[in-house]
Amino acid sequence: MRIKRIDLCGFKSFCDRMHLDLRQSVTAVVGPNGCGKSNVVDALRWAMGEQSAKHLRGKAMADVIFNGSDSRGPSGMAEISITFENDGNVPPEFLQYNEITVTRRLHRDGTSEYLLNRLPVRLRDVTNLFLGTGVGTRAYSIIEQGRVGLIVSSKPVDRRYFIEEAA
Amino acid sequence: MRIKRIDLCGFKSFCDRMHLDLRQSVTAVVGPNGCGKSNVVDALRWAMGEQSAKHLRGKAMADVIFNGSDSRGPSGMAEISITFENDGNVPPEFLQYNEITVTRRLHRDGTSEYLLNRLPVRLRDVTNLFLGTGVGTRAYSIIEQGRVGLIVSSKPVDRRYFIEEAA
Amino acid sequence: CRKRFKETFDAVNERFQVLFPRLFNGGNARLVLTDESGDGDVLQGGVDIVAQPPGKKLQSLDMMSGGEKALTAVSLIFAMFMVKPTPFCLLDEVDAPLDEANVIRFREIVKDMSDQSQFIVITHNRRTMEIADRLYGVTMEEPGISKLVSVKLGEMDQLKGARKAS
Amino acid sequence: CRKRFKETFDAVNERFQVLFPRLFNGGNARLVLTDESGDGDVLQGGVDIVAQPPGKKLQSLDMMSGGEKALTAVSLIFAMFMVKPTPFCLLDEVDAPLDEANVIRFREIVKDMSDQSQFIVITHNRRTMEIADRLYGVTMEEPGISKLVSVKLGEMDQLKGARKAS
Ligand SMILES: Nc1ncnc2c1ncn2[C@@H]1O[C@H](COP(=O)(O)OP(=O)(O)OP(=O)(O)O)[C@@H](O)[C@H]1O
Ligand SMILES: Nc1ncnc2c1ncn2[C@@H]1O[C@H](COP(=O)(O)OP(=O)(O)OP(=O)(O)O)[C@@H](O)[C@H]1O
Ligand SMILES: [Mg+2]
Ligand SMILES: [Mg+2]
Repeated sequence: MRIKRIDLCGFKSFCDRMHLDLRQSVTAVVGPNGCGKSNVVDALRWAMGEQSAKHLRGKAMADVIFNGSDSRGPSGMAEISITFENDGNVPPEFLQYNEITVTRRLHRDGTSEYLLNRLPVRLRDVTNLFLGTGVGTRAYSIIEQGRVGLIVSSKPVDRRYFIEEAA
Repeated sequence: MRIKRIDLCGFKSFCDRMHLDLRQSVTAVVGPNGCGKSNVVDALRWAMGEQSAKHLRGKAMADVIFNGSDSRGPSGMAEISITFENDGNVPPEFLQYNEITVTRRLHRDGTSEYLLNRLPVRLRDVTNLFLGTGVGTRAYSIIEQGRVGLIVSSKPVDRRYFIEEAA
Repeated sequence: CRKRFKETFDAVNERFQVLFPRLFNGGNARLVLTDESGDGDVLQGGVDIVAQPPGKKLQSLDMMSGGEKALTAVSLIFAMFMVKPTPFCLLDEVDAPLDEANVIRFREIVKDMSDQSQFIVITHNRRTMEIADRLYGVTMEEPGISKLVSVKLGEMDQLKGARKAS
Repeated sequence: CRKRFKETFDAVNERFQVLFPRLFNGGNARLVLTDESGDGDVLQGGVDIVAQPPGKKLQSLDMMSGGEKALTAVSLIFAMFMVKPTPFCLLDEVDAPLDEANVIRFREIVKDMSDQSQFIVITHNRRTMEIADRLYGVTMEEPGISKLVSVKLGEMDQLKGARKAS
């Protein structure tokens, strides 16, 4: 599954609806400190079903909803959509679609929604889709800021677990 | 006490005798990865009396002695000398000297030597000199590579200890 | 299961032994299975890294410099990636501790791997930016509000994200 | 003793409240004593940091970006340094996570403090190198053997240590 684009709205510092066109082989994301680059990584993780707020640099899941700035009030909902191209490497039930869009929403009141091509589904359907394609399920496919050195400083046993992910 | 210069010989990657002139207000140390910049920091710490190999990125104290390369055999001894200018801010017994040179040596067989202006002294005399001047005794005067973020990520109690050092 | 782990381990090890000297412009490294439980069963053990940057003597990993450790980590992570690629890979400032020569070798490998997988790299380093097919600048003109804008490399400097080191 | 800690804490806090907005070009931050033991005695407690980068809402420290955390740490470390200076200060690549605008504000503060104390900075960043009175290049032409050579900024690039980000 190739990624085509990611849409962000109300997610962390992305108050307004923004998107990245990700069709090319190498996309670089650049900008000053604190402008939101690593938030894009969090957005991808979150849309793929991340359930732990700690892995998104927050204390509670509600921390991913834009919580206001000097000029704006907090958002009522965070929404991320990732659109994939069907390159054949998708679970059978999705072969009929040219594109597959995964959407995740979180409301201030705590309710969550998951959508596949705009149809409501359960979290499990989203994770199954990703498991089937190998996307996002391997720890080495997302290297977070400041963490690249971990595999060198970790204990041999932990390093083994990391390699087992590739098995 | 202002630093005038540091002399390195047989210390880590500094196999040959080398020195830095440190009289100016701001000295920058630059160069490619792995060429020896952080080793200069270790050298300063070590010459000021550091007793823990862990704080010098080693397992045993002998790890500071140059241990050979493709083209050279290991050194028999590591030696660092730091030369200070007497700017008046020195313990009374040193007021008579224009310069104060602290030398530390470690031999392969494990024997250590400490010298002040070329006269053999004990480790305690070296640490007393530094305590008296405030040099090197405060954790915030040496910020090691990769460790600047620690004070932000540490627990409130640990942060307190850090501030107590300034007290 | 143990057989599959051994097969993967061997494949990753083989690739790691090729990548390390490519990234370090010399030297060698390999993975070693360790017997953690003392019963001789290394297939249940841990994985150690033995690495020797070019021209240097074999030493323990913790004697390496900050940049050398990062580059060793990149060699291993990329080795795993090449053995079992994922459709895309996100790298957030992994080039931060590297000097220019190392960044250039790093980005060449990313370029090669991008034939098969998509790469999204977050970086402050212009040498890394140069291999991007598309550059997204993230700005915060309105404080606290992120805005995305597709930019060309020349327009980068106005965003002030690129660290000018020359 | 507690009285001296409180005096130092207040002095550091005061300086921190000036330095943070200077390094962040706005915003505000302060230190707060915490009551760790629950007995109301904050003078035995811990020290918390409350920080708000310019234009952003007050949030916990862990929501900050990598560069923002580093810059907050630098503000606090420099605040302590200004309250109780030491004769010299060694900084090993503390500017690594900072973007160009932040590096420039960082180096200005180092320049100011160098009137009173000596600074030795290890860096890959050219903007930081520009404030040095003297530049030492460390090279390893003979692999594994460090050599020191005093260089001018223009000669830096031949050493390939400077990360060219433009
Ligand atoms: N829920 C939220 N609402 C509003 N802003 C948020 C929220 N969560 C995080 N932020 C803000 O996002 C910013 C962090 O963004 P991010 O980590 O993406 O920065 P970055 O571009 O990666 O910077 P650096 O180059 O320093 O790593 C912080 O300033 C933080 O305050
Ligand atoms: N006892 C020793 N004998 C010989 N070489 C040593 C010894 N101890 C450390 N080294 C070498 O010194 C090098 C590390 O140097 P250092 O940490 O100073 O690099 P650096 O210039 O700070 O690099 P970076 O920019 O990556 O941080 C390593 O390659 C290590 O092998
Ligand atoms: Mg970041
Ligand atoms: Mg270093």
